Amino acid sequence: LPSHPEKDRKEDAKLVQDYLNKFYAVETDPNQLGWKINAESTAEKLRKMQQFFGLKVTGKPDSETLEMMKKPRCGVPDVGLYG
Amino acid sequence: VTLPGWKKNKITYRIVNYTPDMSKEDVDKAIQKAFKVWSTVTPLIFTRIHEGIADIMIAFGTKAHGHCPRYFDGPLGVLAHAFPPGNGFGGDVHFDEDEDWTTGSAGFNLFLVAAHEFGHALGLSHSSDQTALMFPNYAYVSPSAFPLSADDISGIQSIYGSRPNVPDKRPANPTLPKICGSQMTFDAVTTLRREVIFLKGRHLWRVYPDNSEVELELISTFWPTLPSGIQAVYENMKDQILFFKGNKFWVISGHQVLLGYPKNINTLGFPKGVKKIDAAVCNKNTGKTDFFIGDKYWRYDENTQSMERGYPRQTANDFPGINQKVDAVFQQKGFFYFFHGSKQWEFDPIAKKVTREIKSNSWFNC
Repeated sequence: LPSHPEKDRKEDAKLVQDYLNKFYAVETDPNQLGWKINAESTAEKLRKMQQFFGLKVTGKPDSETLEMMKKPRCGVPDVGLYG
Repeated sequence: VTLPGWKKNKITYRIVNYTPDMSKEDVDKAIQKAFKVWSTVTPLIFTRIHEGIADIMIAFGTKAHGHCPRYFDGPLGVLAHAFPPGNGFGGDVHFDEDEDWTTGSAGFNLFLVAAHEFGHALGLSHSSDQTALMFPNYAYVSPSAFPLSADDISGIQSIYGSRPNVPDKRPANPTLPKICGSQMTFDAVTTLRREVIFLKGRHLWRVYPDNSEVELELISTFWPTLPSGIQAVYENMKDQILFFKGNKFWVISGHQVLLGYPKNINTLGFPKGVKKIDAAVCNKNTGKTDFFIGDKYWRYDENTQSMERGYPRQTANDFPGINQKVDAVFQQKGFFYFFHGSKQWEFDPIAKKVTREIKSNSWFNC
């Protein structure tokens, strides 16, 4: 079926947001098991993710970055203390 | 890494429930094997308990599961998660039951995912090294290959140290070879990037010629699937090492034995009559590898991946002065170093002559 560009764009945006919140937004205070949401911008978190995976660091959700985000993976965050 | 890790070496685990995708026996085996990956390179000992609270509680769940602060997301996406050493959730490992768990390459291999998650349960974070087991994305590798990269090993050993030399119950050479003994001989020698690796029995020495540092290790510490008593070894042009014993050879890149090995040496082009290799060296200047067997040698072209015509030739004819069986050989700074018994000959391949006769352990500052 022909894809609906607007719908795709929204899905991609949600994928990016979910991915970054799950794996690149978590900072924990080592003295407690709670979560403190990291106030970095999406672009900054995206840059961090692209650097980690050896992708071109653009800060933009390009197709290579989206492909990487769709790969099956471990649920532990990639940055910060995984408390 | 998350320090200090577990403050003990004896760690318990408990399998709380099972996935219907695999038999209980297969799950037990996969979990046990995954722990062994880490106990092979650390002093850690993992013991299974069937009741009560273990250090590492292992369970399958879907979406929101129990009191776990994280949730799963259905098929694909997140496969599993774990918590660093500690009380409560500390050390626990959860697998997403919505995934297809298997013992092979279909679906998701439980052994591989478990080995990764146990890395977290022991204190490791994710690695950005794509060859590392602790790289976040799932990648299937043959379970027979040893899955830890150098990065994984240095990470876990920075928390727990390396595995002590456990006294081996096998009767063979119970004492460590005396490296400075006057009769010291070697089974095989090779370069490995800037190091020179000397092999004998179950041991290897890593020598850094530039600063004459020496480290003694068990071969199995790096390559647990390799046998002892390697007969020949060489570093090729692709940053790989080839190990030979009998009519078999293994290709290793980093810590990984490449898929499909060991293979038979006749796949390199040796005739059936050749049963073993005495020594081998790849000439980095020509890209040709010389295999020494008895008093003859074969030449293999690494670029065309084929044996050259006109071989075998008499070693003594082309390497004047090298008149005895070659135990080991390697190339360093343009010279070849041929070993026989407790002697070594430095050979200049351009002048085609022996320049020095030295003791085999001259590299060890004895």
